[in-house]
Amino acid sequence: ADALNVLLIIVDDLRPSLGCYGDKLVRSPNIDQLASHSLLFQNAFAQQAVCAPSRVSFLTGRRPDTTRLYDFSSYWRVHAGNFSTIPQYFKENGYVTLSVGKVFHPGVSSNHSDDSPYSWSLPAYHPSSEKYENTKTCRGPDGELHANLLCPVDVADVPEGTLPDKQSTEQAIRLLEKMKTSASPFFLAVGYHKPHIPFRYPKEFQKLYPLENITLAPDPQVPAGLPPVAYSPWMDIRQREDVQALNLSVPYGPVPADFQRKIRQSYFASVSYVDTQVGQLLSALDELQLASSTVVVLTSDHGWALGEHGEWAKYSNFDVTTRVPLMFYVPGRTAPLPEAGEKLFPYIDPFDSASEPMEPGQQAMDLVELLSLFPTLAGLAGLRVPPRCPIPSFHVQLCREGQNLLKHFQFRAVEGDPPVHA
Amino acid sequence: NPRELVAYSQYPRPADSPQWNSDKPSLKDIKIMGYSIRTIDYRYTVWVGFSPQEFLANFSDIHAGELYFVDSDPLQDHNVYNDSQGGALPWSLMP
Repeated sequence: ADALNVLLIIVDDLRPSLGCYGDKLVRSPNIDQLASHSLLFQNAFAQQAVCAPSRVSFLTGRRPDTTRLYDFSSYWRVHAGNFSTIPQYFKENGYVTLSVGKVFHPGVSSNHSDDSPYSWSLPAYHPSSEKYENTKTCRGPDGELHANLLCPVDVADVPEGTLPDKQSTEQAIRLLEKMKTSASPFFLAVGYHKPHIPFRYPKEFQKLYPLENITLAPDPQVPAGLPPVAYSPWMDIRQREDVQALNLSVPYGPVPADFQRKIRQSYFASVSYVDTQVGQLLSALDELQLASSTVVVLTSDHGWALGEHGEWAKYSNFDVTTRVPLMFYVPGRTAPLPEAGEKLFPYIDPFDSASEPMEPGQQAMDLVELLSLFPTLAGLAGLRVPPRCPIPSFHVQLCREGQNLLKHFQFRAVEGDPPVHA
Repeated sequence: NPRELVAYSQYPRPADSPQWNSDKPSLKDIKIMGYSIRTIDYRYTVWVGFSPQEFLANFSDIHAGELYFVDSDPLQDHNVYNDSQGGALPWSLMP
């Protein structure tokens, strides 16, 4: 049978604040719809709650103690070992591999090249409007432009009249259209920048979360028994102008309650904004009749603390910062193959209050690690699963430190399909 | 057996107390590494001495610990690590 394509969607700093993970407040209908056709892992954890180390870890299938990247300033091929990556492995197996947006963390940790040419068939695409992300484009109550944490924008007003994730979705759809007629299977990785800070999103999404509906975190105090070494002082949001103006004490704050609710409101609004981007991408996959030949994975690099334990970022070992969404749609395995003309992923508008709550898909409760993405994706695509790594494995180019999760994909056979074998 | 399933994570720190670079210490400034073991029942973390030159953690140099039981403390607000060290852990909290 033809090789399955792969669409890997990585959403930066997304914690499982999603309808399909039981969140009653957040509107994420398109991701929930994907989940309803997927196997969803309820207890998936990142190996380090910060961008570059987590991404290099799961993209190489090695733990941070093997990649030896705990910060942002080394490139594993030079610093630790010439470890193969997931896209590299697919490329070596005949796939056209493509990167859009934030897949590898940019800079030293991916050799200032998103690890091209090893990982990608073409140079990675980065949205041009990304360069304005941390500039003064947020209109404050004073009518002036600031570099704020909370940054609902009028898209027509911002430089280039667009936002990075919108550009990424447009580029990804262009690539899908091109790959539709390609003889080779594709591995397309799309990295969305939101809800990473600053919370810069189309301001209409704020309407989904009226402030009066936003509560504080259930446990907003720094726990009495928390060792000081475990606490993250959330230094990055303090650099933003609107947070600076609060004159918060270091390291424990606290953030004033009304501003806590505004942070939470903007995080959720950013999630719904990204959900619309995922929805447009998946409906394009449908329109191009690629949904029956493409595995879709949605995950994130780590979570984010929204006031729990008095913290406002990642940078810790708490569940809220390490737990991530992880779901796999596998055509004919997690959902029946779509009939001719049937749409699996029609776009759903989060503002459409009439949209039905989604039927949940298959669920797995076992604890799993993002490390497992490499062996599991290889297995689902029918490639040979890399062997387990010896300890140490610095000298081994291709091996895996994570479990292969294929055993979770053995369901009772989907009607009409041959029995599913492990 | 779901109890055999474990997820590991880790986080580096430059010092025992929060400071300006606690969130993102450069490799050369990492002095402590927090290693977490997650099982279906509990979350257990030890913060141990770490040498960035040798990339070695020293598990006999324990700076602090955390222990949370998922059923009784799902939000991880009641660290019972110290109780567990003295063997004084209430029976009800055992997994």
